[in-house]
Amino acid sequence: KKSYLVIGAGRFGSSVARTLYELGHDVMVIDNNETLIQQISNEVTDAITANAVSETSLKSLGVRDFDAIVLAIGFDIQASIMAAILLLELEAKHIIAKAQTELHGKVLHKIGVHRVVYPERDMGQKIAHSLNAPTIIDLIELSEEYSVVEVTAPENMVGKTIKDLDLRARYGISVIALRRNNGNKTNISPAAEDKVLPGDIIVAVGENKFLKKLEWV
Amino acid sequence: KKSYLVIGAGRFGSSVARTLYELGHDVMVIDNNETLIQQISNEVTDAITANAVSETSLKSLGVRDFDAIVLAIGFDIQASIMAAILLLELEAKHIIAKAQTELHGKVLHKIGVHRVVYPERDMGQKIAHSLNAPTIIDLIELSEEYSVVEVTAPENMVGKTIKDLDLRARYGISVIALRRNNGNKTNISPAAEDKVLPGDIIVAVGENKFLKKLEWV
Ligand SMILES: Nc1ncnc2c1ncn2[C@@H]1O[C@H](COP(=O)(O)OP(=O)(O)OP(=O)(O)O)[C@@H](O)[C@H]1O
Ligand SMILES: Nc1ncnc2c1ncn2[C@@H]1O[C@H](COP(=O)(O)OP(=O)(O)OP(=O)(O)O)[C@@H](O)[C@H]1O
Repeated sequence: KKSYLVIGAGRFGSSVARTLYELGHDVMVIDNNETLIQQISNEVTDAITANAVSETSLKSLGVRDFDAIVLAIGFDIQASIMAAILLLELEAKHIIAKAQTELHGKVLHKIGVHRVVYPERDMGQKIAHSLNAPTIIDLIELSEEYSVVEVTAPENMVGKTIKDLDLRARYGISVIALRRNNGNKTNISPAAEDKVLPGDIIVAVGENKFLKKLEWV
Repeated sequence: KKSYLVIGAGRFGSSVARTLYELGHDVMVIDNNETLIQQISNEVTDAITANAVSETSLKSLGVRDFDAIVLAIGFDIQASIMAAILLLELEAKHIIAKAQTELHGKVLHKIGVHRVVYPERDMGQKIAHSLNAPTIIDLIELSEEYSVVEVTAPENMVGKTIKDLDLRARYGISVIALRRNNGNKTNISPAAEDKVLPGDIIVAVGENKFLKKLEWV
């Protein structure tokens, strides 16, 4: 269970906040618009009316204790940048900020924001690409016959190599990755001689009728 | 080469418009904000200052000739709904509209909009999930070492089976799908005995250093 601060309860910020709360984490939201705070107050842990460019307000929140902070102020670029600077001075561990324009994003990166996102720009590109030619992910997600699944490695697969398992030949299943249990980095596109370790999560794509045989879907 | 109309040159609309234009299609953009139209005019085929809720303006655009129309008006929910109704009356073939709220989206669906998108809400959920536990797609996209690539099958691979090619053993590359050239359905998670056909596009994930060996990235 982690603890997050979301600054700005617009469409993007409120979606991040609600989703994190539904996933079981503690979520505090601040916004200087009281109506929005009231609307979201029963969908998150705490919702407080506050001005994100006020050092006093931010200080009182215990900024450095949050696992990550999502800065979701859009049109007011100056407020977004000022809030980011204040958060970094207050030792915020990890800041994800929404940027209005590429220039806004560059400034945020330069001052030390860890990750910058462009929701409208990215979704715009995604829609354009899906009009042009659906991506493989679109196809798999939209297809009723195939799925991408993540399953804990069954005992009879642990200790075997990808080559031994021969899932493609036996079930037409493609292993895309092994998420390691020991906290190590995910093994993307594992090699033929890589072994499945206890607790690994197998990430694979395949036809539902074959995934069903393995009870993977 | 297709023909698209984008209504609303905000962050989302302008991103759709630019991307479709870069992909080689004809793109017309309308917005009632002249400054935004001037800013985008050399990045799309046509950019016109017009009011999307004016039947006369829309009529003059030849709405039914566009392959799809992207309705990207955000905060003004009434304008978005009115524009959608007018477009459907003018026999728009395919409308994708951005919705401000779930209720706005429901109304758009009810009046006949073909697809409703929620860029900020969806990106908010995506960010929340990637904070909670990064998806395999996040990991691959964020990783500097791996890529998902789509490449036309090289001649020396045509006619060979997935098993013959043995890409995982030789290069640690996972073939996720074969997009067929003959217009047939994409072969997702191809079986070991499936052959690579002339003109197929191979969709694969692998480490960049190995993809580079094949000149696939
Ligand atoms: N100084 C500030 N302190 C606290 N909240 C702020 C401040 N400035 C803006 N906000 C809040 O941030 C939220 C998002 O900002 P805004 O609506 O400008 O951006 P947006 O990019 O259109 O948002 P979205 O696309 O997420 O709906 C708003 O609810 C606004 O009240
Ligand atoms: N009646 C209208 N006719 C033409 N354009 C319009 C009309 N109403 C709004 N627009 C334009 O639509 C664009 C997007 O609308 P708005 O900025 O309200 O939404 P938004 O959801 O915040 O946009 P985005 O998130 O894409 O930046 C604006 O550029 C605005 O000028």
